[in-house]
Amino acid sequence: DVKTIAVMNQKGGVGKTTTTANLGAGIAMLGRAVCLLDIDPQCHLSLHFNVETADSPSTYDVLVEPMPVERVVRPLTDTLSLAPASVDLAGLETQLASVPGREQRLRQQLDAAPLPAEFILIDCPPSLGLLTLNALAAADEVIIPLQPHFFALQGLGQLLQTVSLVQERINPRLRVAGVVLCMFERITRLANEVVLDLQAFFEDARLHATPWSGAKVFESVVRRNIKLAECPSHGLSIFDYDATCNGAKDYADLAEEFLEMQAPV
Amino acid sequence: DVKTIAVMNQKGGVGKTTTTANLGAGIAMLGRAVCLLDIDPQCHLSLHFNVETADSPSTYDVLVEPMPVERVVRPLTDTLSLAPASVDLAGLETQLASVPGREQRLRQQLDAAPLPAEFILIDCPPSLGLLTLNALAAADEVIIPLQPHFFALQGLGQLLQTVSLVQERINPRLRVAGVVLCMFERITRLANEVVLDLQAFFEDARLHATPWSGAKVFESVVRRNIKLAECPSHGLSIFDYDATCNGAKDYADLAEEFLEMQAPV
Ligand SMILES: Nc1ncnc2c1ncn2[C@@H]1O[C@H](COP(=O)(O)OP(=O)(O)OP(=O)(O)O)[C@@H](O)[C@H]1O
Ligand SMILES: Nc1ncnc2c1ncn2[C@@H]1O[C@H](COP(=O)(O)OP(=O)(O)OP(=O)(O)O)[C@@H](O)[C@H]1O
Ligand SMILES: [Mg+2]
Ligand SMILES: [Mg+2]
Repeated sequence: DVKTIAVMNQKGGVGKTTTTANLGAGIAMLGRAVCLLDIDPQCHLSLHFNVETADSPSTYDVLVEPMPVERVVRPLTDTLSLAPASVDLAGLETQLASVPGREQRLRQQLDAAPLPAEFILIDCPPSLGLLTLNALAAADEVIIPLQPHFFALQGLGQLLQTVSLVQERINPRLRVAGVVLCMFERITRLANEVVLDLQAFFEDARLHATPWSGAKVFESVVRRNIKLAECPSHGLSIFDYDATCNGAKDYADLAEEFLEMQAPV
Repeated sequence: DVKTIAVMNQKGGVGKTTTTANLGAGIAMLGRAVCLLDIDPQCHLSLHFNVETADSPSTYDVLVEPMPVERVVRPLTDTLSLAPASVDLAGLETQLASVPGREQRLRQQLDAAPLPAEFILIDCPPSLGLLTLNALAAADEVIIPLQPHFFALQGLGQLLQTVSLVQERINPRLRVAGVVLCMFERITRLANEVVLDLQAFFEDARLHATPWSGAKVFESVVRRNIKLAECPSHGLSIFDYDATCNGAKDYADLAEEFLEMQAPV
């Protein structure tokens, strides 16, 4: 049974791509088969692993043709693979504007031909548009990378509202796994205030039946660490770039915590 | 004569909103009349100044009705005003998908009824879609906030290509003023490498006639400074929040450098 995770937050620059790449690589290092899907027209997840995105099939073709995802997947290691994005994804919203069921094209392809992986992680663009809706329609769980700043917190309501709409109308199994705090700087007052707000929010949420009533703030926090910003320019995960740095420790902890949360296989 | 500036970069979280808010406030503090336009469905620029975005006219109405921008502008100080955004902007791309000239609706409204301001700064969402195209079609100049990281540098080619297309097809006067380095951490090797790459890029660009052949990397750099992330939660510009911090000094310098670049009035 494949578990599909949408890594999303419409706020820009909060660590979505960095988390998809390194949480994915961390899970794969623990021996579980992981496929990463890049559906952001910026192609940053593809770039992170130095996978060429021009002149070869991509998730754009999956959504437009449509075609099965496995035809665009590239192996990275024995347990890690990647379906690259394309800049052409930027035009999808207009291209499919009048096509019924346009938000379920990814799910249709994954249902028709399931990928030979245990986990699929989808890196979303910074918006709540058609591409992110396709990821939410196809996902079992949502992981929300969040920088503990004012703006990053502000958008959470809108984000959860979108998740709720998708859960009610097209994907009843969708639920929020939790929030991953990224670029965390323990010494700032702002970060600690935001964390308290978030924890209180999810505590309260336990009382009502929503897609996030079981969600939490992951205990594994990803600290700000320049090596996480350096590793993509070498085409490497943080583990291959510098296995002893804080970034590698934090994402390794997160991978373990994530796997512990999964129902026993 | 009004000068209109699009503050844009499709990479998320690079300092677009922070720059629009504080560069705008800095120019206004020097006695020049500035109007800030928020066209991001996240409404972060509106939020930055604590301007309510539900239940009142916004840039969404300007683009959809359409209606003159002046009808949605709210005064903040004697020399600073703001046209708020709305979450409804998120649906614009689909709503106007088959409307000819949909990228020029903002420009039409600004041309029909020019705002009583010397400078207009437009905060764009993290994408190259219809909202950003409206800003580019209406703008005289582009300012590109950029975090000196690998991903932020990667998207520059795509960004400039989009500017070039807009300049060729719908707005011949459009040119790139320059790149503002945001969240700059002098001590990191990565930042210094990226700066050298950027400077070399713009040096070379002087040789060909492009919309960015006169562009430069602004000498005023905005250092990483947590107060810049704190001030929006108080609804204040950095100058009103903490006039003595690095963030205020950096944006004051930037405002002066920006004004020096403008042709003598
Ligand atoms: N923990 C961290 N410490 C330092 N830098 C980080 C960290 N996490 C991410 N970064 C860097 O911060 C920037 C933003 O991260 P990233 O690109 O992963 O965010 P994103 O949410 O995917 O952005 P977008 O909204 O554009 O897709 C990148 O340059 C990345 O290298
Ligand atoms: N120089 C700085 N030092 C510290 N924090 C900063 C600085 N500039 C911006 N920030 C913070 O970093 C985050 C990203 O900045 P901002 O929201 O302005 O970027 P943006 O490009 O507008 O993002 P988006 O792509 O989501 O619109 C915000 O939380 C902001 O408060
Ligand atoms: Mg990303
Ligand atoms: Mg912004």
